[in-house]
Amino acid sequence: TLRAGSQCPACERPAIDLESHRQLLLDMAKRSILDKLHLSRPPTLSRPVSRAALRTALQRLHGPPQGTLQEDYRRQEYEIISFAETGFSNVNQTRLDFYFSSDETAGGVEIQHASFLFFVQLPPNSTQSMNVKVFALSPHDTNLTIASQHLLEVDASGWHQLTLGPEAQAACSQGHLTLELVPEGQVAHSLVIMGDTAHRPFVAAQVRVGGKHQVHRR
Amino acid sequence: GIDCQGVSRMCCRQEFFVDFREIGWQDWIIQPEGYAMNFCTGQCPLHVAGMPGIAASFHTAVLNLLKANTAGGTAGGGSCCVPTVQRPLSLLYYDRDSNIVKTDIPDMVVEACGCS
Repeated sequence: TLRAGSQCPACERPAIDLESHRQLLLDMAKRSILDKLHLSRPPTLSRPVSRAALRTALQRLHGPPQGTLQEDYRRQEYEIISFAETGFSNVNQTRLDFYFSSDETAGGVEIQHASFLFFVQLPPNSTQSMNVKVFALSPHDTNLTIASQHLLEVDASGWHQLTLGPEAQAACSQGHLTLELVPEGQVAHSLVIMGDTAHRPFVAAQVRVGGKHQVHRR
Repeated sequence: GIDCQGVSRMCCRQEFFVDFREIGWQDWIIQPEGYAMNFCTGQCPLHVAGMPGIAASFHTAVLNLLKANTAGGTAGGGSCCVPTVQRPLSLLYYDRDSNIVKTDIPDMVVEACGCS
């Protein structure tokens, strides 16, 4: 607080030499941190800290919010992008196959989230309904059966995203997902699912390794 | 706020980084590697004054210490160059019992300066 008529104490550059000024600030910084941590002096480690404890602490600092199970940190999470291979298609439907590596799907991989992304070209100022059918292998034979359907309203050209449900996630886990895109209505022919290199449809799956495997072991 | 550059004597933020390795604290502070303390310096003429209510903090103590080491400067009528934006310092460190502790110390890093 300034007294009336007094001058501001810190409005001039310090008159002391730079090194003294620097040392002064260093001492202030050290004292400030120790005071705020309620420490009289820097602690000395009484016993070695395990690397695992340190790793966990760092993961908590940078990773998911505190409170998440420690085991979750040990699980690896990554994303698989699978580009479509076009199956049987005609003007009324487009069939897309997505394959996921058997190495990744063999034991212990858990699909947490999957999205289907596709590029659509529409005539200007038009909308188009589209039915997206999810096929999965029947549990009793090798035939593909419809596991679920999603009706989409596409109102503009560009990339569109559909979040896939548990049936599609299960198919991804098994290594093969088949989607069938069926335009609805009279103007079906105006809808074009782009499939060239730059616009190839794909499925992005968020995968966690270890979950199922560890559960089985227990 | 403005950062101190060149020979301007107006109120500005001077960057100041405390490297924990340099002061020998790397053995107990795990992260970060240093403390971007920063401080405010420079003149506050009357026409730039007018930001009252700046909370007192550790940096006020810095100002007071600087006061003792400053040749009688001109204040221009009772306005001081003080921190106007501050943020916490997050620390991950070992305490006395070798526990790993994470804490946020508020108002430790000066982000911007202005005239009170």
